[in-house]
Amino acid sequence: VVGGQPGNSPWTVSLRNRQGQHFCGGSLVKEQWVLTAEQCFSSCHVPPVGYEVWLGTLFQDPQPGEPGLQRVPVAKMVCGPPGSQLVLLKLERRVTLNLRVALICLPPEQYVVPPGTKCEIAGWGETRGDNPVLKVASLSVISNQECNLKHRGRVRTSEMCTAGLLAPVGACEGDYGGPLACFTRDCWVLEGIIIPNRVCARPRWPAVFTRVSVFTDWIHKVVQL
Amino acid sequence: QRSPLNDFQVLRGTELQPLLHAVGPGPWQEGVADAEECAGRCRPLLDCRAFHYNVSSRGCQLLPWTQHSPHTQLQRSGRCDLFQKKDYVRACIVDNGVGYRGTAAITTDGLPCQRWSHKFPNDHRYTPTLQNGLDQNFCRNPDGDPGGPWCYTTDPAVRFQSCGIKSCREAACIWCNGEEYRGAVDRTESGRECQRWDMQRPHAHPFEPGKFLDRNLDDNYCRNPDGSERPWCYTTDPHVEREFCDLPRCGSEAPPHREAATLSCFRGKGEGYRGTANTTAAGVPCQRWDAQSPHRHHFAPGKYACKDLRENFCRNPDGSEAPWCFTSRPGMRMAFCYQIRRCADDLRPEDCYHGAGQRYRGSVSKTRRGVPCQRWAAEAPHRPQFTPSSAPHAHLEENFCRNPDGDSHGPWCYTTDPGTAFDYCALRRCDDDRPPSIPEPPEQVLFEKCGKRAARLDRERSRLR
Repeated sequence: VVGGQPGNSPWTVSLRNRQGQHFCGGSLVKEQWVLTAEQCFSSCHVPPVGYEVWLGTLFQDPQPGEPGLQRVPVAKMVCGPPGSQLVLLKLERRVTLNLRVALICLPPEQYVVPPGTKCEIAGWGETRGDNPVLKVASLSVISNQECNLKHRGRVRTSEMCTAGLLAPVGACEGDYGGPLACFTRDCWVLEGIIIPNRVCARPRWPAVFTRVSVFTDWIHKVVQL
Repeated sequence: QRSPLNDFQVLRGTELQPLLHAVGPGPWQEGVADAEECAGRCRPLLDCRAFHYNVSSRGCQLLPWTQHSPHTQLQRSGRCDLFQKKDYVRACIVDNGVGYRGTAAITTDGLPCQRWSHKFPNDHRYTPTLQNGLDQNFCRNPDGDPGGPWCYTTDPAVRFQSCGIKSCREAACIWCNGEEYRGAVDRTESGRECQRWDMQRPHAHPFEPGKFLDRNLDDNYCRNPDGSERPWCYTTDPHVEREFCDLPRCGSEAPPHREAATLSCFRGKGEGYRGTANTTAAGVPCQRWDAQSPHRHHFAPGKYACKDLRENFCRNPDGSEAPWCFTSRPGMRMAFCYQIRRCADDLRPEDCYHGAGQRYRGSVSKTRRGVPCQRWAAEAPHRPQFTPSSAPHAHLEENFCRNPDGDSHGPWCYTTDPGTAFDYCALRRCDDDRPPSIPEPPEQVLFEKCGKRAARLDRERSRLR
């Protein structure tokens, strides 16, 4: 996250490749399920052997034996509906919820976050020179109509946007798949998923996210089936 | 630091079943520390050719036969790994093949070998013993012939002849960087013995075979799992971590089964991507592959002829998740080029649907990935929630794609793949159908047991800052 602050986001998980390196973020939506971006994987049809999800730490490179760190192998990947850019990861076992590991709420189906809502992104990705701890940045939602003025009509209804700030603030390499969480009725709700944009944290340029509420029904269906 | 396991080839999750054998396998020896201890017990015994290792009970069972012995059968097993002595199961020879105990029994001219216990048609002085391994009529090298294993032939005119068994070095060659090499050389170019990939000593490493299934990290054989210049291995010498192996090249022609090149999109991990994208997903320009600044690296284009490391184009020379490049920014060594889109599925949609496809009545019966649908009336591999009788209005015929639950993402079906419960179908929304707009949000939103975080950790956050 460029322009963010070290922060606390207990539903943000780190996806680790077979060498144990962080490569993407994700969001803990159920004790055994993580929602992330399809672009984080070469294919959602290949068995995710060796991939792990790390939770409960603020550090990108936690020391061995760090208290609170949970490492859970990914058991299965389920591709999102066509055009969703989403993947659900089923973990080999349920994670333990505690102060550092929590579930994030899913939005009601088709819920549209009102423009002006303050939300936040979180991740261990590129910071442009800072120390590798979990960074959080605050962003404000704008309507798709306003977003499309800049993006020339390319933003779909299954996507949502946050306003571009004058200073470079936003998601970058390594943050993809992580959450855009908005505070609604005393709870943090997963409204968006960070997807790769052409440029990271470009000043005055709205960021585009996958709109989770369009796929809430799919998430429930996958978890149920 | 040599492990006795180095003399064995492992088949995980496999048992060797004897058929029609008068003598059974040895008794189970429980309480061993690990498979290495079993290997230490089996290795010096002339009548031990293999052993079973039971991971859960930590027991081993020594076996006097291998998979190539008559009347034996390999069988999948949930409890055992099978370790067999290399000399008995390798199809190639090391050095002059004195230790070869394979089952080749034909000479270079195609003549059948004479049984070692027979003195006719060719009389000789060799007597089969457990030590010399002169079994049946198999090619052997009891006298250390530099030409390798040989045998007396059944042709009275040709007393003996070499069997022409290739050395392990010559038996398999490498294309490009040898990532496809699956041969049985287990020594480095300096002659050091390789460390087993499934062991972490003398050198700890990340290449656990179970995590790199497509790389076939078998036993202690030379492999190239990380896009190095050529196959290599960790060595059993504690002072030398890893070394390349000396393997012959196959020739200049193109390797077989190469991934088809793509220019504007990528398939799989993008190892066949040959397009001209030259920035990271975030727009950072890539460093040229032939440059060593700002990042030093070993991917010199000349050493990776098959990888097309031209200019500063995104490529995947090392089996990473997607095409990538070193970036021109000193603080960011490498980054993926996720802006390159994935190629559309090869499967072309054959039909279309309107709305959410609840009224689709066509006969497409494949998922978007091409997996055949499960019949709606079937109970396996997935137990359906919706059946022709439970949802009569949904027209759940045969295994045709339908939408009995009004899924907003279109018609779907249960799949015949046991690992995928359901998937969307190889259908597209009809061209004249406008995508639905998002309706007004519901008034009441209630959440339970989620989305809460402890304020106490915010204080830690301040300390961290």
